Amino acid sequence: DEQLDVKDEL
Amino acid sequence: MNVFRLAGDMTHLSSILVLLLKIHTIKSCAGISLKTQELYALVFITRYLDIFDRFTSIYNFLMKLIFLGSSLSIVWYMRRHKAVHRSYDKDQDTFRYQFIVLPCLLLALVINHKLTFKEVMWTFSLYLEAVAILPQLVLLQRTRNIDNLTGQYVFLLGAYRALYLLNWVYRYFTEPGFVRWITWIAGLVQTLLYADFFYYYILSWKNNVKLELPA
Repeated sequence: DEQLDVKDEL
Repeated sequence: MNVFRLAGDMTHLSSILVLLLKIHTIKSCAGISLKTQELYALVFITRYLDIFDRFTSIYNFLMKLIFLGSSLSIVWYMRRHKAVHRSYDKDQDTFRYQFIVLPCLLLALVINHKLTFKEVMWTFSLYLEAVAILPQLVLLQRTRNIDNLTGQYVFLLGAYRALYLLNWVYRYFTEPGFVRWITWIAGLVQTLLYADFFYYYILSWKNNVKLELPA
């Protein structure tokens, strides 16, 4: 799932 | 990283500095909701469970440490520091945690990207952050004299959320496939909660009178 790897915000 | 995101983070950081300034130098937390501060500490703890195993950048890593450290130290000050604790409006700060924490936890268990512990905790932190300001807003409404630092603190927190919205709009148009529904909806709800406060804050600033929220 792409959404799982996009935690680049705080 | 775009300018809206950076401005948002810096505004968030400024809000915390304003609060620490009030607590550390004036030794007062009058008008500040301990419930909201504890909820924020819980937000950061549950969101940054990945701090040591998901590295995105030095910037993110340091900011996570700052948010965790500052939120925990604010809670410590309000609970354990004698002078600061004396200034706490305990009787006015009556919002119940369970009304906020339980629905957020349930929602995170139902609506998430993946049913794993870390992912549910991360989603929970988004929902919780969206409504964690509520005890603070209730306390503000009950406070007859809202001092400048408290008003600025809440204003900066709201501004940080508004800037994050602009950051998402910007990213949507500049990064192909950038879609994050959970983050967006939680962020939108969070920003809308400040609308009423913003209205009265700007009004008081324009008319140069003391901020007071109608009951």
